[in-house]
Amino acid sequence: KSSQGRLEAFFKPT
Amino acid sequence: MFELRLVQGSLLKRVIDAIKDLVNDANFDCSSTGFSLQAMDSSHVALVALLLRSEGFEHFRCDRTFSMGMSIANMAKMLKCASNDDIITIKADDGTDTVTFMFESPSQDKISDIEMKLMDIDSDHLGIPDAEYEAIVRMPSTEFGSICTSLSTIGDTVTIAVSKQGVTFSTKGDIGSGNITCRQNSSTEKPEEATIIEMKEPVVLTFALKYITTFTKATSLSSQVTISLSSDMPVVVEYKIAEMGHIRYYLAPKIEE
Repeated sequence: KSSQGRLEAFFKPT
Repeated sequence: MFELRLVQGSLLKRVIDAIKDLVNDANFDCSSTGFSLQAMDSSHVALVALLLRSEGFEHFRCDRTFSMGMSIANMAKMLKCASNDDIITIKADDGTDTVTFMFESPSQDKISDIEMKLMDIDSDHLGIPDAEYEAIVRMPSTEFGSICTSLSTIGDTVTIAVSKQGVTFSTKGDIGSGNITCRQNSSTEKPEEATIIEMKEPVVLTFALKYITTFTKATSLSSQVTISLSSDMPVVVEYKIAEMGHIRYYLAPKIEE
């Protein structure tokens, strides 16, 4: 099983 | 005062076509560097980053840095009024809530003036660090597009595996499974047909095909696509826009539970 990651988990808001 | 003139107006039409299925509204950032945009899809899974450098325009004037919030769907509607060989000028004045598009036919016998309302958009900018990727694949953009289209008829996800043997795109669905391997091929006389794989480490990552397929709407902007991968990181799918900049898409991977 896999889930979809979100971009905020990798890149921080500026 | 902001004014830009693009002789190859079809380029802007193709750029907007490459964004409109991913993003509803976006802030276009205007500065002396150029015309750029960073926007995420509504579920914050994919991001598009566009850069059109000021040097690539026949005329570019931007007195101060500012953002123009635009509905991409409305922009696409406005650009439908331009023919493919039209010259496009975009103008906005300080403090106004509209932007003007002017479309001129090459022989100057038809001029269209279109005014579009701007929007206030709250958008989150993400800081994307310059990263060294474990594997970088350069391949013909049409090839990548047809692989994504083919696999999406079988499954919902694509697993991209880069090894010394090449790059393999695989999927699995209710009706069966499929995988397509592309090997390095740099011997071709036409550089746009080459497939080049730079690999530091083997990488295997899985992505939602629905997003990757949306990225391939940019195929007409560049003969080659660059896919940059690192374990547990978003993939970067980049289409260079000749003499102007690029359109880059970032997509978060599927995470095994």
